[in-house]
Amino acid sequence: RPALMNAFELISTSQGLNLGTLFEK
Amino acid sequence: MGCWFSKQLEHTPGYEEPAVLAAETAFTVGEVEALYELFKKISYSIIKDGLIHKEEFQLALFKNSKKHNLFADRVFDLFDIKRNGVIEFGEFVRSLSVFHPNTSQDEKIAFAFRLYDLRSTGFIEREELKELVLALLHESDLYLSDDIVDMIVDQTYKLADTNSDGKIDPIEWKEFVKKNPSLLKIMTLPYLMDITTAFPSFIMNSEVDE
Repeated sequence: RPALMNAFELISTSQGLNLGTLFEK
Repeated sequence: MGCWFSKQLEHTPGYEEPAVLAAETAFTVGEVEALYELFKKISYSIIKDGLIHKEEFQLALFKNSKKHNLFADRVFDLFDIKRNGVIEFGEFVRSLSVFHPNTSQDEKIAFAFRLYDLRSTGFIEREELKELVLALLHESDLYLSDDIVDMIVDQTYKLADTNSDGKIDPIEWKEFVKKNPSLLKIMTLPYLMDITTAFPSFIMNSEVDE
């Protein structure tokens, strides 16, 4: 059941943690 | 004698020599120089002082300088090692080095722990985890009832807080990440393997004859 997924798994999808966008031109 | 061109270059405040930063981080001298190009681009994007301010960081991350985000705030605060409200070049390179594919898992695990330890208590507390989940839901325009959020947090706590003392300590966190390695995915930026080609303009400005 996706609603009970690991909370850390969930928060690791945050845009704010995706530093890859710093490298986009 | 350096070439006339290099003497005209002015560095950003708090600039540190690439050789020094390369010695301390996972980057080569050439890569640190490429990162300097990126750093300059970001640090002159709004406030033209060669330091990365919060709104410049937000602009680089979200293409929107006014987008507030708890996670981006946390990353900014950890990058701002001196805690003076701005990110200097050395701080930028040292912090990004944690995200290098060659950096040890232990360093990445420790950084992620600090990221989620919102109030720097040395533990990831239940309230902090809930706050992070709520921030993520808000950011994603998702609504879940408080009961469901509590259930998600409780479920995770049951797995991670192995000594059941109501908080996740660094040792429990490390064990938990070892069992769930996908949690560390965000701690590695494949881009960092190839930054000299990502920022080829550096080649034109290079001060180092390699």
